[in-house]
Amino acid sequence: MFEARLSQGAVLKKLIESIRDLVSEGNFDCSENGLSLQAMDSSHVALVAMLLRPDAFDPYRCDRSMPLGISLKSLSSILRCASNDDVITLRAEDPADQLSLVFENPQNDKVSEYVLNLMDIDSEHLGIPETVYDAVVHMSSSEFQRICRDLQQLSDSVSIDVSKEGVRFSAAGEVGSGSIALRQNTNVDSGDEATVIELQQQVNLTFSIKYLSMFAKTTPLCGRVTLCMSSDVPLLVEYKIDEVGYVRYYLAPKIEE
Amino acid sequence: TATQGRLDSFFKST
Repeated sequence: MFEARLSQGAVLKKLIESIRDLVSEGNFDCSENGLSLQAMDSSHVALVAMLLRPDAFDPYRCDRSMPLGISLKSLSSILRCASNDDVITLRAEDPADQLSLVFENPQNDKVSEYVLNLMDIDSEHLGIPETVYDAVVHMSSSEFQRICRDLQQLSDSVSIDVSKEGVRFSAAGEVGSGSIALRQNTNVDSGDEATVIELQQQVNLTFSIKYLSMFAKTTPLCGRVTLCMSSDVPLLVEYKIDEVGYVRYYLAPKIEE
Repeated sequence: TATQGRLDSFFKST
């Protein structure tokens, strides 16, 4: 038996909206560690790993670890029937062939019940090694989204250059080229706007903007984003979900020939 | 030109 009640149902709505364009289906694993998902996009270029810990829910009950094979498109369709301020309860029997979703409004006078048919998904699980990154950039998630949107007009690739001066995003294509440099700025009014860099050594890597733009759809979940980079390893883009979870994206770099 | 890498080259299947 799995049962998890999420008082901020909007978190689940935003979470599914943020990943549904990257992955079409996946096994959500429920266990004593919480509700998690690891899934690669169909071209094996990007991977999403998300976790909502048990303390994201009240109550959270999972008697035995089990996968819930879910079509993200179908789950998204059902979650669109929930209002942003609804409480969402997820429930599944063991073994699970259906996921029940109950939406309760804050006034406690409307209850909607939906059932999602689950799928058998034969998914590959990748071991992600612990990595000490050469450069870590903490910045505003909406600024990151804006940069991806702007540079996507010029090219399908972006170079990210991190030095002690700051971080520079640059793109070049047929129409011309552009670059956006952010300096470290911890003295700003809003904590969300600060750009903070932890640097072991300078890095310069090239990535597909299409994927970065898809990751940036997670912006409504968190005002901050962290970019972790080392030469010749996948980029890690992390959004924290309050203190109760995260959405992490890994993106294989483009390799210069 | 740059070639898009794949995650399989970096992360091993478990």
